[in-house]
Amino acid sequence: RVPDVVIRRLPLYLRVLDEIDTDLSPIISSQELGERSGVTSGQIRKDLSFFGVFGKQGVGYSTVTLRAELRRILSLHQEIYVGLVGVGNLGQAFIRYGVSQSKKALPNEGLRMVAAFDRDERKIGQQVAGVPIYSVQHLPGIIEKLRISIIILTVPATAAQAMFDRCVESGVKAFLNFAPVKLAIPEGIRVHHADVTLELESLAYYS
Amino acid sequence: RVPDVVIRRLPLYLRVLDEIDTDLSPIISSQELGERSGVTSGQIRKDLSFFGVFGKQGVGYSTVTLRAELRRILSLHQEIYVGLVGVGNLGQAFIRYGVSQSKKALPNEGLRMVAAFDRDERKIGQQVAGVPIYSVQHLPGIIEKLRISIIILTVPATAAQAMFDRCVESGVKAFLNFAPVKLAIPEGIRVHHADVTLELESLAYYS
Ligand SMILES: NC(=O)c1ccc[n+]([C@@H]2O[C@H](COP(=O)([O-])OP(=O)(O)OC[C@H]3O[C@@H](n4cnc5c(N)ncnc54)[C@H](O)[C@@H]3O)[C@@H](O)[C@H]2O)c1
Ligand SMILES: NC(=O)c1ccc[n+]([C@@H]2O[C@H](COP(=O)([O-])OP(=O)(O)OC[C@H]3O[C@@H](n4cnc5c(N)ncnc54)[C@H](O)[C@@H]3O)[C@@H](O)[C@H]2O)c1
Repeated sequence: RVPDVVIRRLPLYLRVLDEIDTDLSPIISSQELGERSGVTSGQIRKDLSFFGVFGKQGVGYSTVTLRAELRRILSLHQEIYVGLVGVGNLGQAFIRYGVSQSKKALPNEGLRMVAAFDRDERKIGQQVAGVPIYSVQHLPGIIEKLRISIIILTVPATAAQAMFDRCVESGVKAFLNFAPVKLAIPEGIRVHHADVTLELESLAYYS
Repeated sequence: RVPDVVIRRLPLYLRVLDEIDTDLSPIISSQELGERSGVTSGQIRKDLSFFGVFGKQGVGYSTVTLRAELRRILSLHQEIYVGLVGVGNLGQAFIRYGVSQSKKALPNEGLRMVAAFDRDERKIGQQVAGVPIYSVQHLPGIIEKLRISIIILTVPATAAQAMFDRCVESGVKAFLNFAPVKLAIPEGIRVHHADVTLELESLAYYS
């Protein structure tokens, strides 16, 4: 089974390949891919070998093929529906950002923000960047109907475990959690915990 | 020189050590530290050796000493002043979160959010969680007076390079950038780019 730390690097490689004009650059060496993604060329080759992807010795990788491979590995060659729970300051910013980023993607593929959930009566029934806000009461039904497979949790700490549990019961397997709590996570569910504090603490080294 | 990817792991180790009762657990093995931070024990030992920190063979590290060492390496044993530019949805959420997290730290050490900057007249002179919002016109003076050494950029893409440049001119060396632009970065300045999209793309693998 592929370590999570490897999976987390794949989008970095994909980002570099998305920015390349593949007509101008049909080949990329692991050195150049490494410099542009901030990873050693040895690490890249090791990561990609997990998926049976090997470059041409002494030459590198086909940019077109590698990009397609990475998108397929990450399931981004098809549409992936994302929902968000907790439409506060953080939630609203992420909905807008997510929608603006999706506009750059091709139709019928990649991440799509399709629903948001809250319990605040004044927000339910509204929209943010065209994404409808539903009541958390209707979360299970909406998740199933819209085939949401990733949930972003931007609720207060006190609400996080309960909202996480409800989404797990509704079949969601992948979460990006911003609430400052250590969630109790069942087997088979992947949670990435985002924390600006960790980023700032590593930046303190350079300050 | 220590690779940035190593520096970024240090706050993960520090977080594990912050959560340990050092009276109950005076020693931690690299295996346990690895399991709890999601990193292999080999990687931990390699990372720490960069700083001349070595565990006791077959035993592990003193939790009290290692925690103090990591805080010192990251300069968190003293106060580090953080500023934020762009007090929109994202900015406001991070100010509140940053202030709530700082409350848990000991006085006179760790990260402190001390100022925010915006150009919106309705926001200038207001406060968010007790953090004053200044005009970007006064940014250089405030940065110097409050000895701000890390800046969080949460402005729109169009404003990011100009705001970054102004902070660099004012002496800031470390940035956490959320704006979706690739900044032109001078030598000696460290920028960590945060992107929810990269997190979501790696989660797509598990969805
Ligand atoms: N990890 C980080 O780096 C980081 C940074 C900033 C904020 N945060 C955290 O993100 C969360 C959101 O922050 P914010 O500033 O946007 O908060 P906020 O108070 O502005 O928004 C919270 C939203 O959640 C809704 N909500 C509350 N309980 C709910 C429930 N049971 N079900 C559904 N919705 C519910 C509220 O109605 C509100 O809309 C907080 O937990 C905060 O600590 C984390
Ligand atoms: N990287 C990510 O994962 C991610 C996620 C969400 C948002 N974003 C980005 O973060 C940024 C902020 O998002 P938001 O939703 O909070 O936006 P917002 O529009 O709510 O807030 C922007 C703020 O910046 C201020 N501003 C504009 N120009 C300025 C200038 N020249 N100097 C100082 N302040 C200025 C505005 O007055 C406003 O207060 C955007 O660039 C957005 O694309 C990134």
